[in-house]
Amino acid sequence: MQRIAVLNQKGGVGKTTTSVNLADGLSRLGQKICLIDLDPQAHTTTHLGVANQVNLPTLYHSLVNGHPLPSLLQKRAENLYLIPSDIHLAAAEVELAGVVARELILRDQLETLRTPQGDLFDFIIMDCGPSLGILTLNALASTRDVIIPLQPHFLALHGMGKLLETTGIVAKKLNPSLRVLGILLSMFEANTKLAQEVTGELESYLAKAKGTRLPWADAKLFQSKIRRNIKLAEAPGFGQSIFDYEPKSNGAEDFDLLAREVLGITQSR
Amino acid sequence: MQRIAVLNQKGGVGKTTTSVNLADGLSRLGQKICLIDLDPQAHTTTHLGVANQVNLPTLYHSLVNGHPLPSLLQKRAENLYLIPSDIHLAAAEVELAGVVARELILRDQLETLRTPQGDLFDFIIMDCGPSLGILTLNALASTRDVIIPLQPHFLALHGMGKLLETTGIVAKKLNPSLRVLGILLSMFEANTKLAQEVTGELESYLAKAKGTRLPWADAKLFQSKIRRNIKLAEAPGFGQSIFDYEPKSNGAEDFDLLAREVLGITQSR
Ligand SMILES: Nc1ncnc2c1ncn2[C@@H]1O[C@H](COP(=O)(O)OP(=O)(O)OP(=O)(O)O)[C@@H](O)[C@H]1O
Ligand SMILES: Nc1ncnc2c1ncn2[C@@H]1O[C@H](COP(=O)(O)OP(=O)(O)OP(=O)(O)O)[C@@H](O)[C@H]1O
Ligand SMILES: [Mg+2]
Ligand SMILES: [Mg+2]
Repeated sequence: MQRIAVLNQKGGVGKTTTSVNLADGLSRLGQKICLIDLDPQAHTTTHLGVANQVNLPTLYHSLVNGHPLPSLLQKRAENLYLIPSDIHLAAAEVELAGVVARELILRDQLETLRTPQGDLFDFIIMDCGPSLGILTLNALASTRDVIIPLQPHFLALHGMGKLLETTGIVAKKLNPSLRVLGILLSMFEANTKLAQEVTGELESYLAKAKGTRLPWADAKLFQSKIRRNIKLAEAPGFGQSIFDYEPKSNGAEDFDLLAREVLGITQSR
Repeated sequence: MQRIAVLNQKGGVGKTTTSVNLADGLSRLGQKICLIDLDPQAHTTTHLGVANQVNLPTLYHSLVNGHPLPSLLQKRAENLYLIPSDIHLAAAEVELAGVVARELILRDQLETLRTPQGDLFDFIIMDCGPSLGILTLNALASTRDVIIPLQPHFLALHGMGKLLETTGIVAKKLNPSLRVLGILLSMFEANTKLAQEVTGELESYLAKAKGTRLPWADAKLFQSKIRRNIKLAEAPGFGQSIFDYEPKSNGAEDFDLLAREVLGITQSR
């Protein structure tokens, strides 16, 4: 059961867009996918057309009340299931503040997705909100891999440094097998010098970590880049992934390539 | 002394880009401007080339230690002064948690910018970080006007509703003269149907408030729209506003129009 958390504490860099479309892209390659919305803003939930149902059972019921995860699954497509969020998850940040081992609740809960006949899913993908609070720490403590979407603008590396520092602390204290799978350039504007400069800086930053024992020692800059494409911004308004909304768009092409790249990396190790 | 706070709890919508370039735009129209960085990420401070000085006196020293604001001013251009931030401002959120009337500290401190000979500045512009915590509440309690930059994407209105709700609470309990001056469409992609749809939804949302006593009853959708322009993203890497970095760009043109529009509104009331 592969586990990937999509993280960046910076707002609006493409975490939700990446989580939803990578998940759907992988499901179309035959992988069974469980997508978990860890953001009280519930954008992943809305993106897949699940929001605003009365009495919707959400991740809150797992983290705070211990409901097993299979009871929360919402089927969105053949191989694609969602564990939704809603605003009550914001209360979890407060209610879990005093609980012992509060960063490890999700890790235990992920075990409920395993059965004697085998794992229910090939991949768990976790969309995190723009924070490094208790929900995101639960994702870091329970995942195997991290994908960091990043807009190649000034200060992108600055924010990433802080995120990697947190990843290092969680790896050291809670989750030694945690590692950064890769950095995903998102909202990529190919012919601008800003994109080229930041890409170069990222490559040297990652190169310096090679051979060390840091959790990002093997992190790659994904070959797949998600180009700026208005279709990616339109799709959530229709409750669809880019593959349903506009399968011939650049957005669909880029996320198909990313899904194949991620599958290739995870299958070859 | 006009006071404008630039707010949106959503990350990466153009608050810093707006604060810096509106401030510089107004200063070039002869207005004396004080720009205050209220974000511990200190992006406005970095944008104007002030970050990373050892022992930099920042807004923290005003809010927590009561230093008068004139002692913190950094001159950036003829009519443009900055009160910088740095990461220690994050500690203010914690250290002020138990202080009585903790949302009103900045309001009192703004009085130190008045002298018996008159106000030191024509405009105070406050850049807020992507949160509705104590620093942003200080901005809302101390400002007269609010500008909300907004990327016209799906869910833009959803986030704005929450922000307006907070504005309403502060207006009711702490600052009756608070009002939303306007909504600024930023990262605007003119010929996309998404931008057109969201613009239409915004216009009807604002129209419904007309004639009520809500703080956004007179809010306008600014005629000036800030188009997507890579030059706006490059300028901070050089520590410059768009007017210094690329005065002939669309970005400079759009912010010049916005500065004139804002000056026109504030002078005609
Ligand atoms: N490649 C792209 N091209 C065009 N628009 C995009 C692209 N990627 C994301 N967007 C749009 O940009 C906005 C921000 O993206 P998204 O919500 O995925 O970011 P996020 O990091 O999840 O934000 P948050 O921090 O609020 O969780 C959304 O309106 C989204 O539709
Ligand atoms: N009109 C524009 N065209 C192109 N890039 C832009 C535009 N406006 C802002 N940007 C870039 O988009 C990114 C986010 O903008 P900005 O930092 O101003 O947003 P913010 O709302 O202040 O973010 P935060 O929530 O982190 O404070 C920055 O890299 C900025 O340079
Ligand atoms: Mg998101
Ligand atoms: Mg900012």
